[in-house]
Amino acid sequence: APKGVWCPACRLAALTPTTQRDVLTALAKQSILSKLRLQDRPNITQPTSRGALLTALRRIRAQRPDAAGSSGMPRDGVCFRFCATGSSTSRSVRLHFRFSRELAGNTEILQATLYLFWAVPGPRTCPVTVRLLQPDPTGLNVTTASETRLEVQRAGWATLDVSQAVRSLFGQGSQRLTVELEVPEDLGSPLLAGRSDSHWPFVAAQARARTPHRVQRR
Amino acid sequence: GIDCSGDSRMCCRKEFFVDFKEIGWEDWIIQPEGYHMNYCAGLCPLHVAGIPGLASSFHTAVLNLIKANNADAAVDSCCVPTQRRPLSLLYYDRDSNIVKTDIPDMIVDSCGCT
Repeated sequence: APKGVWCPACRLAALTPTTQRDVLTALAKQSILSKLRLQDRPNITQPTSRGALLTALRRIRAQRPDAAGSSGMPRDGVCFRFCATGSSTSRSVRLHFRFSRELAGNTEILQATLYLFWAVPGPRTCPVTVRLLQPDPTGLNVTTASETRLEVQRAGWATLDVSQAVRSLFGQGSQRLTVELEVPEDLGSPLLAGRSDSHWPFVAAQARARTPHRVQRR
Repeated sequence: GIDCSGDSRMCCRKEFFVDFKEIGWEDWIIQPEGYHMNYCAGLCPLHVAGIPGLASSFHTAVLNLIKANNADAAVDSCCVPTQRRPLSLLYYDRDSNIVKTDIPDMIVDSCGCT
């Protein structure tokens, strides 16, 4: 650049290699955090097992081969939430999925799918009732948002579309989806028997950052 | 585009890799292992203006000579990214959700003169 004109790359070139490295590393951190809308790097309190994560990624890829975003075009974000097991009886179990504030706040849920792994204890078909529960306006009780009856014939993964329930939850400002699984008699939950780490239930939500509405002023 | 070598002065792409393990981010960024934060640097003499990378054909060389002889007609020129791609991340967010997202235009693949 002409003498006296400010030139960032020239200034960088004038620094010692160590200082250059520090400046560029700080720039890379700041760039990634700002694009992810994070103030600082998150502190991880509940890391997920790699087995469960790899299984989830395989399931997503199997479900949506284009999810890899390999075309180089920017794809919508996909968020995985693994469940925390809640109360259970001999006939039912409750699973809690707590989504992040970012997801509940300023994103549009394009699709949300619940993935359950059935370990069917016996040879015959096992009818399972899946209820999606959401907190009532007081937040003290839960109400049934939807109920689905599934016939589980064999062990393996099953999926259930929970997009509407998740959108309605976020619409109410809640971040937590509760799923209740109930079997007719004392069969032992078809979900928990023999479940290993990589068969942990999870919800995969495909979300897109809401673009700021352009207000037309007349 | 041209990758910068030791003493390149012309417009080229400088490679710079940030290893997430080196900066202590490997616990919350699951994939990839680092970020190629390449950037563009170098001079854009007037006769190279408007051609991504350096002259590489007879046609371009002739064009350059014409430009160089009419230098007063030309304007300034800058070394900028001419091709970029997204950075795909798989990471934990603040609530330990696992998020897969592509941040567009984060990796510079080639540089050239405006």
